[in-house]
Amino acid sequence: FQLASIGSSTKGPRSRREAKVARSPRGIPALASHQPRLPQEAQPGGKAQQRAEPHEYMLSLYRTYSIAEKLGINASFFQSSKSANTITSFVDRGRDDLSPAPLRRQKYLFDVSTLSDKEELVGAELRLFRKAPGHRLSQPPPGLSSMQLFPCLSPRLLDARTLDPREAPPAGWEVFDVWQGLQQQQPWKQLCLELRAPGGRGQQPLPDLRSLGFGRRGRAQQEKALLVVFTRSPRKNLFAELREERGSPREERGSPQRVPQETQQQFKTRRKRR
Amino acid sequence: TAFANRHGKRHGKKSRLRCSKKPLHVNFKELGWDDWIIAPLEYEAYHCEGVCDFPLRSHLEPTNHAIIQTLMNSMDPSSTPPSCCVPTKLTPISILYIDAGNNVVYKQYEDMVVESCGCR
Repeated sequence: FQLASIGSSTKGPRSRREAKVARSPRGIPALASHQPRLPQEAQPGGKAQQRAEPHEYMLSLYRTYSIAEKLGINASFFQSSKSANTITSFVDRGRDDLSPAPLRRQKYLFDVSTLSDKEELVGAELRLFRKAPGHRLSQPPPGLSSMQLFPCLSPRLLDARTLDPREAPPAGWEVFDVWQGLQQQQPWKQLCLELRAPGGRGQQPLPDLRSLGFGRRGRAQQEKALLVVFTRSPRKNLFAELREERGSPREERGSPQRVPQETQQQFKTRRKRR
Repeated sequence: TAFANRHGKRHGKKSRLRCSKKPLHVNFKELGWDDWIIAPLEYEAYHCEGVCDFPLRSHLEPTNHAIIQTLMNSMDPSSTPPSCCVPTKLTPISILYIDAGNNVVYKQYEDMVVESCGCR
């Protein structure tokens, strides 16, 4: 997919608003948190959760919609945004079956417990990176292969793709619509999706998902499966949101509640006087 | 009575700052929010500053109430304060952040940038 980049020449009438995102030599904004940071910060227990690395897809979304805003276009009108104002990404937590047997099914697990039932679900898609095979398969499975996606332990088909294993595909993302699968999972906790390869047309042998480029081994973080959920959130006060999202000791950093004791006393006195 | 010079400004009286949009640069890093906000790390939010005194200019889009309050204030400053210089149009910005579950989220936050100021 193409990346949208914020060029220095894109100074529209609203460019005064633009964020000064430091740029890397490649012209891609070097967003401050691109590298996992703050390893032990504010976590007295010492066991720090590594900060999530923004997926290139999310960075691309951000760049595209930011540019649209600068041009005065409401990004929620974009077809890709599905009229959502919030787009949440969940990285796959599933693990590969290590057995050498052909991989016919692959499970993808997502912790979607942070989704709120107050938000209107307007779309969801599973993005699977299909690796290009390093060498041409000596005996590719004949015919076309159908990739089908189901909720785990369910016969209800969510979406399907047809691939031709004989053609060496360029590496790329296969996108499956999983809106219905997520809609019927409320209340949201875990979402388990299963990719199945039911075989080609006719009586052909079942393809191995690894040979089709869906194996997990040797994948970079950026190549892991991504569940992207599109929601419309009711308009909320920023601080209300901060309280919800930052339920950690770090919550107080920079929040309006963090007022020195001396100042708090002044407020009390002033309130009494009023 | 004040005489207007050729620029339309009044002589003999120190002119007060009229209600208008002023720069307000927000740096999330300085606010200590860079531990959850990925981008943007800074942006121009603007703020409204200045007085809403009589006569109110039309570009300040005063409400009828603000017109009355301003008139009352001009006649008797002790009866009521002048109307307030506040944002009349705000626009959203896109924010990319990390939520409580360590997921990366894109969100369009409403009312983050002052587009215009007026008297209310």
